[in-house]
Amino acid sequence: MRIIAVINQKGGVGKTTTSVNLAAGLARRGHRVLLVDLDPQAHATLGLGLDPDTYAGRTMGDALLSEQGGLDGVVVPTYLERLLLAPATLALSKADSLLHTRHFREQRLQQALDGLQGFDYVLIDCQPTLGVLPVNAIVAAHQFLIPAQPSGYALRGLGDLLETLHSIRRFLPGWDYRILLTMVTPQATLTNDMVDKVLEPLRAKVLATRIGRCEVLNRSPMQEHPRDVGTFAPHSRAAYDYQRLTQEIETLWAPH
Amino acid sequence: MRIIAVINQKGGVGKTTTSVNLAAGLARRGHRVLLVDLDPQAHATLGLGLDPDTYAGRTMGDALLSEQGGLDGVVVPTYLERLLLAPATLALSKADSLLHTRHFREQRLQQALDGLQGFDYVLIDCQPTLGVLPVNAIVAAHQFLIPAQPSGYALRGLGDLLETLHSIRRFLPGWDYRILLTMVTPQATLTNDMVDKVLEPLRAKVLATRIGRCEVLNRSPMQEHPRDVGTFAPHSRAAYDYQRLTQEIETLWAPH
Ligand SMILES: Nc1ncnc2c1ncn2[C@@H]1O[C@H](COP(=O)(O)OP(=O)(O)OP(=O)(O)O)[C@@H](O)[C@H]1O
Ligand SMILES: Nc1ncnc2c1ncn2[C@@H]1O[C@H](COP(=O)(O)OP(=O)(O)OP(=O)(O)O)[C@@H](O)[C@H]1O
Ligand SMILES: [Mg+2]
Ligand SMILES: [Mg+2]
Repeated sequence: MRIIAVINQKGGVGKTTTSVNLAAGLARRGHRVLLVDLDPQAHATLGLGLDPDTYAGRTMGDALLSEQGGLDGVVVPTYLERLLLAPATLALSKADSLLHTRHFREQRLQQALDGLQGFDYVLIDCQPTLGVLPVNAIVAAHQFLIPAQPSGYALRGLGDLLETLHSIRRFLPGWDYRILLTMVTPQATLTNDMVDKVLEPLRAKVLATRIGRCEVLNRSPMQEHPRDVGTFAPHSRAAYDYQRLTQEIETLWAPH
Repeated sequence: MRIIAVINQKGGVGKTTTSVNLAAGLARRGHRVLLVDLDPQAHATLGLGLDPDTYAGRTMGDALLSEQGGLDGVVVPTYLERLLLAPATLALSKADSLLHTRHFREQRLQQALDGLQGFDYVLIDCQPTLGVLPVNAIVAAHQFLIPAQPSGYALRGLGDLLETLHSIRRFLPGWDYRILLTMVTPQATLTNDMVDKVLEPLRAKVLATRIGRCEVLNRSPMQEHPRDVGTFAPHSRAAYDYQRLTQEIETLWAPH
């Protein structure tokens, strides 16, 4: 089972959009996938068509706070066969502050995922901080997918994130990361040239696939029943980009 | 003195870009302005040309944790006359977790700004959560500027934010908010029509000025010495949009 955290403390770089579309892409290619929503905004939950404001079942907040741990009763099916969701609601932000005083608060998610059977991939959508919830994802995951927008503020924070990953994973060997460029506008040559220069030292870690800016990605969460772009707009540029990403990730981090 | 918090728990909607450019715009029109960076990412600090990685002076982290409070020794000049900055560094994230156990932890910023003299406007750039630092801004400010991107996920969280504002400000009268649409692409008519429909019930709270998507805003933080867009690209569409925003805010929330 591959556990991949989709993480970047910079806000609005495409973490949720990537989590939802990569999870759906891997499920369409025959893998059994669990998407864990670890953001109290619950946008991955929303993006797969569940309404976090009215959802009454058990959520990730319950799983992280319960003593016996485990995801029993939390995992629910979605509109796609082989794609399951561990949803979040705003109540997850309470778990964030309650966890501050618990023992082993950084290992709650790792414990909850321990012994999980029947999945090839687990993707974790993270909130835009480096607080206790994203740290839980860093401890639990083995691979890190870092969406980054071609912009000054987004690239600036990469150094902090990589430092945090290195320091937390120092004693947990066998991890790896890749940077995914998102919202790329081909005509913005000045910006793109600057980005390539800044990312030059990390060249080996930047994925070949780049996700172009595409308006359908803005619209799909506004639908009455939000869907991944492969379902909502299968012939769009975004569907093609996320299909290529799915293939690249499948090859790079094949399920074992 | 007008205290305006630029806030939205949704990431990447243009909080920092708006804080930096509105602060600079108000200073250029003759007002004395303080920009408070309340985000451990320290992007407002970076956006005004200070490097948070090497900055050694007192910061907002120190001000919030110190017992006697106040911004003594924290406020520094910028490249613009009448625009001063209370910088942040990554260490502010320690303040976030240390504040969890302090008394009156929500009122630290209010206490630090109490008795501050010599400013017409104080702008506070917030991080993309509803944790203890943004709550400090909600308690300290009187006006709330809410940047929102025309997209499903960004509009979805507006309800949660307005609920949080109402519940915290219930006993602190005399507050107001406005929504600023950012990164607007005129050609995306389908998206824009959906957005107008969703925002229809809040029509009276949406500012007339809308900030168009403009590539120079992505590039200015990548400069060796980042500057506000009015300085970096004075004839750009973005400089014009932020100038109009400055005039609208000056009229709506005139200094008193
Ligand atoms: N390739 C793209 N083209 C156009 N719009 C995009 C693209 N990817 C994402 N978006 C839009 O950009 C916004 C930010 O994306 P998203 O919410 O996925 O980022 P995030 O990193 O998860 O944000 P947060 O930090 O708040 O969790 C969303 O409104 C989304 O619809
Ligand atoms: N009008 C615009 N046109 C084009 N790009 C923009 C515009 N406004 C902001 N940006 C870019 O979009 C990204 C997000 O903006 P910004 O960082 O200001 O948002 P934020 O809400 O402060 O993010 P965070 O939630 O991480 O604090 C930045 O890379 C910025 O350069
Ligand atoms: Mg997200
Ligand atoms: Mg910001």
